[in-house]
Amino acid sequence: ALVKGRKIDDALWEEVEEILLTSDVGPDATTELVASARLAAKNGEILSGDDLVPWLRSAVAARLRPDEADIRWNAGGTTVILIAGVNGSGKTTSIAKLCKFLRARNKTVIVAACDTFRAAAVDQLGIWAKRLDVGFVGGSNNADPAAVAFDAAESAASKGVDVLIVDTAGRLHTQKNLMDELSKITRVLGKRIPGAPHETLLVLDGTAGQNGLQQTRAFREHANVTGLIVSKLDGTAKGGVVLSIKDQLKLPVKFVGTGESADDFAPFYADAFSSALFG
Amino acid sequence: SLAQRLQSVFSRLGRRTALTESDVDEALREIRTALLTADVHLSVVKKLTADIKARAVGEKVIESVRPDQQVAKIVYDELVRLLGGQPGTISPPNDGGIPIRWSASGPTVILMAGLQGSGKTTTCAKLARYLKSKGHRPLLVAADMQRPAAVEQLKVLGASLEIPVHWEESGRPPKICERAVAKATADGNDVVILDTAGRLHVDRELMDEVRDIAARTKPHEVLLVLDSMTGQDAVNSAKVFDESLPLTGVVLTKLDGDTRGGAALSVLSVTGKPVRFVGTGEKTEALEPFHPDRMASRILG
Ligand SMILES: Nc1nc2c(ncn2[C@@H]2O[C@H](COP(=O)(O)OP(=O)(O)OP(=O)(O)O)[C@@H](O)[C@H]2O)c(=O)[nH]1
Ligand SMILES: Nc1nc2c(ncn2[C@@H]2O[C@H](COP(=O)(O)OP(=O)(O)OP(=O)(O)O)[C@@H](O)[C@H]2O)c(=O)[nH]1
Ligand SMILES: [Mg+2]
Ligand SMILES: [Mg+2]
Repeated sequence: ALVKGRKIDDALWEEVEEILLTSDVGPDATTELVASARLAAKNGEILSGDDLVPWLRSAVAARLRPDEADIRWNAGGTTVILIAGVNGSGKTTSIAKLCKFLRARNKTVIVAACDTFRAAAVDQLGIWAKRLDVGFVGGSNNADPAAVAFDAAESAASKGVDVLIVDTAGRLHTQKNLMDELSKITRVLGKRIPGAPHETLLVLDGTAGQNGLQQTRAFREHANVTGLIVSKLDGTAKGGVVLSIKDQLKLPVKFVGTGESADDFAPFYADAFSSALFG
Repeated sequence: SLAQRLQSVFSRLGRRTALTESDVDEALREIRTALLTADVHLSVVKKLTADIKARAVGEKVIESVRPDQQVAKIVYDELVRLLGGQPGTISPPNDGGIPIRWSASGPTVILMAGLQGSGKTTTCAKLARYLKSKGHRPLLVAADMQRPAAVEQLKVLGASLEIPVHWEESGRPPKICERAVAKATADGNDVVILDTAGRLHVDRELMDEVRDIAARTKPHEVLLVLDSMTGQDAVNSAKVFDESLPLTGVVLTKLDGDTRGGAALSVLSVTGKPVRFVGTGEKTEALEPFHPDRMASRILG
């Protein structure tokens, strides 16, 4: 491991490379980061092996720090948060966590069960809504998700609810019809509440590899993705692909999921994330 | 794609009668990047590139073949071999042949395990559907007592397929599974498919639970359900699941996406356990045999 007292040599650089690569940072971003570290060493910014990890930690944190960490609140009424992502990434559970997070800040919340396709998806969200004492809008089996979204927006606006969170079905970005469906949901929301969805959070599975970048890029083409929730960081996965996502797509991670209960949720802190990367 | 990158590497190098070490080193850099981008684990990439180098250096350049194509073929063949295939053979057509280790007497027990959200519940339904279509009488078991509406999810899937689901209002998964196997024996179901809760390999309690389920039901198949877009972490979880259970095979899910799927190679390489079949969609029909040659091409992009 990167222990104290090491001198800067090829073995050390190789070790740094290993840490980054096995953290899903990806080969290109790793090469680029190591190159900038080597340049910093050459320029005397890093004098010994002991300086290397702190330098890397702060370099990575600087790249990941979001320019806007808070939720994009709607000044004029209900804030609509749309949740999207590929199958099984943790959307529904993240919504439960977000509800608890918002309820703790005294916001009134309604959730919309717009996954009308998957078995027991509506039931799953319904159970969470009940546990967390938030409003729930669902549709009939196999209803049009956009219709449910519209009904939910209608309900939230008329009741003056602070936040409406819209759960959607998992979808692969390779499924054109499902990506079009997502676009339709955003349009319908915007029709009923001006500016909606004000925040569109893509839930990225923390165990995902380089495909996370393609996913994010594709989802952004169909919805105005404003940030990410990275789930499942309580395992051994490091979520390193977010470096490329921030670097290439300029999208910040806003929240992280660290478990299966509604409490396992926190705003994203670049320093904490970066420290976890280097153990 | 890797083929294109190798082509540009070798077009920079002159004519050769045999592949020199420095020629191969340059090609290996491209291969390493391609494999890492495809999410193959770093340790597997290192071993692979060493093996490829050993095979490629000194190889006589075949008259009618370009050197880049020659190296690409070495890489491809090596991947096919590691994925459990025979290089040079073409995958058999999809005749629905999915190999299962059948029980010699009594119901065949299949345990589905894996990380959260990988596709276990859906895969249980898919496998049950397939087995029913082949004349078997499967019993699905809802042994996830933790996720909200998990039992309901399997019940809805079972109902849509007209396949019985054993479920209980409350109780602990190991006992539920044990009772389900006894019930299957009594009712004449010849296959029992255990749907378990998603769990982290670092969760001591839940890993003990799945070991307990296996101890009580003595499964003939223990399948790791792996999301094909998993990155470097795949080897960490696969290793622990294999050491704890052990596994008899792997199911790769969500292959209908565009992820390169290098995690499959990593897991096979580290556990030695074969991919039994793959998931290619959300519908219960979306279950297919695994084709090592197609997977190799996919990983190489
Ligand atoms: N360990 C861990 N598990 C999580 C986390 N977030 C979600 N999960 C689990 O991941 C699994 C999938 O979560 P869901 O919320 O159903 O995922 P989803 O994206 O809504 O799934 P689909 O709607 O089917 O696409 C569940 O077992 C969750 O408990 C997390 O941060 N850590
Ligand atoms: N596109 C696609 N989606 C799949 C595939 N297999 C499963 N899914 C979807 O992935 C999501 C998660 O599937 P589940 O079966 O709930 O996963 P799980 O492993 O049982 O989840 P937990 O029990 O929470 O750990 C659902 O939206 C499924 O429809 C597949 O092969 N392709
Ligand atoms: Mg969901
Ligand atoms: Mg499940």
